[in-house]
Amino acid sequence: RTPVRAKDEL
Amino acid sequence: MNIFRLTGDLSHLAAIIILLLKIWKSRSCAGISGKSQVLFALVFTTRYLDLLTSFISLYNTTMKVIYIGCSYATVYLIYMKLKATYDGNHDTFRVEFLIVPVGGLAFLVNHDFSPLEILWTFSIYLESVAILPQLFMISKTGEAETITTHYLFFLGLYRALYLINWIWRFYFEGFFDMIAIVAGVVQTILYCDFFYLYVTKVLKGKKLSLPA
Repeated sequence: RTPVRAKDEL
Repeated sequence: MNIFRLTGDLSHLAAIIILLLKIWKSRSCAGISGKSQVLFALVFTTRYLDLLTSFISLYNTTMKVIYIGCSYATVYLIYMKLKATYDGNHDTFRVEFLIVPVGGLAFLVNHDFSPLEILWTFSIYLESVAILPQLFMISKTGEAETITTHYLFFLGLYRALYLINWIWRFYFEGFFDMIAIVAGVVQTILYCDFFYLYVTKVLKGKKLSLPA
């Protein structure tokens, strides 16, 4: 599981 | 989107609206830390620059615009319109001690060394400590208006719900963002002392006063 920045979160 | 993130966003929205209405209706920002509100406006400004570059959903865009609008309106009320009611003598937290380390850390620990990503990381780290001036001010005045405690409760609850949202997304989507999670844990921990007082005092109809 690669960390990824949440683009859809406020 | 999951129920935890949705209720988290609504809790955050409730907090922002409660504060704005409290200041607007009472025509007073007594007991409110202007410094924390400036930090929150900075958090939203640096986090939501992607409003200009990408469209994710109507919900996403609408909420971002509301958050930015309300936070700037709150800062405007505190420092311009209702400046006479601002309690500057008790709002003395040295915010430079927050901004400088957070700014440095955003450069060192981030997902991608690009301007938008650095600013997003800065906003995540800053948000986790942005409430400190407000909590510091309450410890100095020794009390908080009940409406202010409701504001703080929903504000603290929102990130706690986001923590559950991240557990949910890890389990169902294999997603996790260490930066947001660590900052979110720190942010929620800072509220624990307040949550204890809120539950044991305010929910029993008492006024929130310190020392407990």
